[in-house]
Amino acid sequence: TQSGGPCCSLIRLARTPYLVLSYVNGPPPI
Amino acid sequence: GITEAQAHVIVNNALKLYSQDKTGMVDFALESGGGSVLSTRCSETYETKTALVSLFGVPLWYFSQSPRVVIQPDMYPGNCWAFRGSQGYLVVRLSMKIHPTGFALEHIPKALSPTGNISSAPKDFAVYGLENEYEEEGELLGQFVYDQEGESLQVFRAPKRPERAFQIVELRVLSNWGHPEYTCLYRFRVHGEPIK
Amino acid sequence: GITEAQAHVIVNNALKLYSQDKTGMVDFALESGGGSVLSTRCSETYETKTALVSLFGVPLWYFSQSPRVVIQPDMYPGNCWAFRGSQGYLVVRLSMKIHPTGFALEHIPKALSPTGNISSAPKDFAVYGLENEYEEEGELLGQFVYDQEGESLQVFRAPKRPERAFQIVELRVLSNWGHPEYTCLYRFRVHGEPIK
Repeated sequence: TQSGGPCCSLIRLARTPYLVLSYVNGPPPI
Repeated sequence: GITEAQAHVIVNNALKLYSQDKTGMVDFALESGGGSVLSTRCSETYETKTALVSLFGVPLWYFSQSPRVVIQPDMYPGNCWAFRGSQGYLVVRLSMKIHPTGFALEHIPKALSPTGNISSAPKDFAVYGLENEYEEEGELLGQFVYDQEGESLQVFRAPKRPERAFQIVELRVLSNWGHPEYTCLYRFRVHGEPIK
Repeated sequence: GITEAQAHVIVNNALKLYSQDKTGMVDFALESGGGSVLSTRCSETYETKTALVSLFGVPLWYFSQSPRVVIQPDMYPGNCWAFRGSQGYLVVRLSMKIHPTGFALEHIPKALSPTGNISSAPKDFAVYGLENEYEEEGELLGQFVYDQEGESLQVFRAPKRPERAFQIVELRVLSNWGHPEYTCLYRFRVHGEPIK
């Protein structure tokens, strides 16, 4: 991957399984 | 003026107090120390269904903070128990039977809130001593106001040292600082004198 | 010299700032506050297969830190996301849409590193604002250098306040301080002004 060049996002690099947390409708109660 | 040595003493004492849970007093409600949440009667956890946990893209469950975070020390934005509206009760079993002498409520400082305000902070609240968790109305130990303009950690002394000792207390939040949907509790502490 | 009262004010202000996430500024990347990691494109988690979890002597799985630790506050040796080599990208969704004004990278101090050095710390890095997570090249918000001889928490001001507001930013680490195999990210913070 060149720095700043077109990224290598096409190659799906080895993915370590981890629990993904994503906020799907707005931020949590603060 | 003070000498350098005196300044070192002031700093070391301040750091020592800060490292002793910021108060230097036992918190008998702390979960890791033996406290536990018995119930949240008359309160409804504010379900937001926003924090989705997934694995390999498969949605697994929605994460939401449980009432237990109220007796856990982690004080970062979002690590709070949100109940719907501005009235919520929390019944806590203490790690020991004590004569409660003080209580503390903690909320994140306004400076750290992404919304820039802490309208979800509790305002008027009362603390009751219960004989058992089913008792409707325990003994009123004190009624206080958490000031949103004050420090993030505010300690309140019980107006009088109760004759009786209690192992169960109920925190009743009666209002908040204006948030229309929910009130968020970060941390509630109970201080006191264990029975002989 | 200063009076004792002045010394107390200085100490209390310092402790207050320390207790406000050390910066007294909102971190819009913080996971508990609503931040989340969208992707780690062009980066490969450095698989060490070293932390083996077992039960009754039966090996169960290898534990490795996920990229989520980069937006969590825990700052102890090992609580970092390691990616292979010295180039890694991390796309983070912020808790709100903001005009980013500053960024911070944190690494453990050399004093706490079992190896006595922090060669795995990031060195040159850049931060981009993205409209969406698939955008290849966002708007460059700044290019900075984390100094391994500096403080463990280093805050970098964006050279100019970007016109546009962003809810997604990309941290691009371009080099590290010499570690041949991997680079470890402890914590990345994003500061800024929420849109009206």
